[in-house]
Amino acid sequence: MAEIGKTKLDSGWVAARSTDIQLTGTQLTTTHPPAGPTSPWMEAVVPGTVLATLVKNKLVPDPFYGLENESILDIADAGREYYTFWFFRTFHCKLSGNQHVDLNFRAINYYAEVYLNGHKMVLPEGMFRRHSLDVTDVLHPDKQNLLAVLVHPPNHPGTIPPEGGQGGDHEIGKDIAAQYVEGWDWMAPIRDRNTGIWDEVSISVTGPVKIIDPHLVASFFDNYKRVYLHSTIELENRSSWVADCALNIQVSTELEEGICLV
Amino acid sequence: EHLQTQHLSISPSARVQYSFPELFFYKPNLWWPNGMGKQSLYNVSITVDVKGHGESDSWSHPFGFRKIESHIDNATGGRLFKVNGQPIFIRGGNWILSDGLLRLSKKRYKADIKFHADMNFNMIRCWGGGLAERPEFYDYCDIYGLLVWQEFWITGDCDGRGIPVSNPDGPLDHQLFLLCARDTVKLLRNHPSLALWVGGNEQTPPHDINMALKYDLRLHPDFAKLDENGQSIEDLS
Repeated sequence: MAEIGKTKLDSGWVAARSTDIQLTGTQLTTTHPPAGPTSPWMEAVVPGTVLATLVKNKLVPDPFYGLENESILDIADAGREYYTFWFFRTFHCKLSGNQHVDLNFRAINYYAEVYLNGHKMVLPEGMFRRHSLDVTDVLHPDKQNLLAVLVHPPNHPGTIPPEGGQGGDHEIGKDIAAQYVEGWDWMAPIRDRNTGIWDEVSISVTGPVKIIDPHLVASFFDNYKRVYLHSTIELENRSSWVADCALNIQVSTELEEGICLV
Repeated sequence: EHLQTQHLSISPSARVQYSFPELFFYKPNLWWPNGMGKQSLYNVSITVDVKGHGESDSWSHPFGFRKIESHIDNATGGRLFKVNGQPIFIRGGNWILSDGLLRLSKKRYKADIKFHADMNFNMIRCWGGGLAERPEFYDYCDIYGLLVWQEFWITGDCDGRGIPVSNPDGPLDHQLFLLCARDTVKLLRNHPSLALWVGGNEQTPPHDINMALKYDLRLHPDFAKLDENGQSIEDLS
């Protein structure tokens, strides 16, 4: 039985350029998983960008030393496929009867296809949004789960004018993504436009009812003597029966190390 | 009184919103920006137990009691801030991101943000051409007392100016922009350091986006009287 809570998937990833892989996502997560960081696969930086993975593996120089950025192929010249990458790792998770598990991506740039044990799911466009996939039904309880993510760059990576300039040719502004990546007066262009799984990946195990996005607000009266804490949550019942819930809220403060006031 | 249990039945496959009865505090320790006092943080934990199944989910978050107000000063055109009723002279730094390859470790955030505090700053402005910063960034701003001015992803140079002239109507998909904005607000809204949302850098977003952001981010009617444009005209607390 899995413990309730979140487990980060921030290590053990491998990556490969999509054009170097002739297998489908289904094959990668069923019959033909990568054996490890052997070519064309390499150790991946997750969270991080495709360029961070290439730098880690010394396939490109560190763009922030000297003029090394000039020697890295820009996406405008290389094409979007050049910076479209597979990411792969395995994880183990054994659930009990009424438990559920979500696969969470706190942000990707720019969109992706996720394959878990041969099942395909889509992470839609947008650099600044969370994705949460209920993968309970496709999990393997007694063996490793195979996870592959194909990450695509922004739709409008743009081109960098010879003279540089603020936001390059401004194409990146058409997407919901960081705009500095085409270069600015303080920054050279980022060659992969920050494509990648750039924020936390995790799995979270819950029982039948899940807490979603609590909201805490305080209101103040009588010169800050009277204060009220307002708390709102969303709850999702994933079971097929009525869930009788006890909701607890507790506010504590640590007076000194190891001693809490409730 | 700071420990409360409520009972609720939820229908099969339903998603519901629930508000706890408010918790009362008498003179709680307030959260102050760097240089004005301590950054007192309480821990709020919420759990849900399902009858017959035990604990189903839990959540916790550091919480700082603070009230941040700001308005544009007619005399100077500048924005004036008050925290917990006290005027604050803003000493701010501009911020894009911690690393151009987005290797955004906690260690790196801690060093960078502590450095800002050590420089006697009390605000960091997250520029609209960069990131909506991550919860770990805000964790350290909460701890070190850096107020955060967080901009959404609009810049003049990619949305209306430049050579060639960029698209003045912002990103192509306005609904996607708003979806990302709403999700980002939900990700970050409980941090006491979060002081101000701004539509973009040096300009307002396209009209429909701007109006939607202003509407979504207006004060709750329990907290303020609003005019027909959703602007606060009287603070009821």
